Amino acid sequence: KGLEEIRHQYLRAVNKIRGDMMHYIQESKKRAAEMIRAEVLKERQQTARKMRK
Amino acid sequence: KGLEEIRHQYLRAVNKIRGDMMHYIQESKKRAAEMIRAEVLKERQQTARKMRK
Amino acid sequence: AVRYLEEEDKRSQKLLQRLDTHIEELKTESERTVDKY
Repeated sequence: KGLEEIRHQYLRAVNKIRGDMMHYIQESKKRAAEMIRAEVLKERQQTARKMRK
Repeated sequence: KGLEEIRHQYLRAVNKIRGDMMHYIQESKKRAAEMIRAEVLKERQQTARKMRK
Repeated sequence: AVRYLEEEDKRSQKLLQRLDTHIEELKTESERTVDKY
């Protein structure tokens, strides 16, 4: 019974870790995509300005 | 004694997972930095081409 | 990009704290179980 309890505690901890990791990774990807989009947009706006000039 | 042993094994396992996650995150940050640099460079090269044209 | 990486560093620190919390919980809970039995 003690073994089962500890095993469940371990599995719970692993699941919590997995959940936190997944959340972190998804958030990282979102932020990276957003930042790249912003950088590319900025670069294009600068280009448009230079072209007009 | 068996419970103690299992407990230590699980704690070792979970600490190993922690180490692996930290390693993954470091690699991930490096990859993200590299990807950002590559995207910005690509956009700048396209800009230079357009300007030359 | 520098801002992004700084923010990522902060986030990964927070994540690490959360992971350590889970590990501490496992440590405490399992110790209690061992004592119980």
